[in-house]
Amino acid sequence: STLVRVAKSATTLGIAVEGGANTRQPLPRIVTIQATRGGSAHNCGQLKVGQVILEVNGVSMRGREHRDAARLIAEAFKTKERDHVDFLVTEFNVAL
Amino acid sequence: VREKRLTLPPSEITML
Repeated sequence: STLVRVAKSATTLGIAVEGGANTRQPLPRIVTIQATRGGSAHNCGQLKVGQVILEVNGVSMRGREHRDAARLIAEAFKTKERDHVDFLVTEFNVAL
Repeated sequence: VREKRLTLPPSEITML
């Protein structure tokens, strides 16, 4: 797995995620990185489509349903406590 | 386990 620090360099994060507990994709997976009107993720250049998100700012995504995982990611981007979001990602769809 | 997995629903997609 890889730790990717995404600086809040744009007003949006600019990713789409699918998955969560009790779905076919048990951990959130990046399905889109917005390139036109690039968001922070695009500017960062290290997140890739297909990567599975294991942790956000050290908080595990395991066992979280889709809306909960999406809410945590959104809140990590929104908070003014940090000027970045740390993603622990893996290229592989880890079995649970 | 594999059969159970196949019955799980697809996830929604959220833009962030």
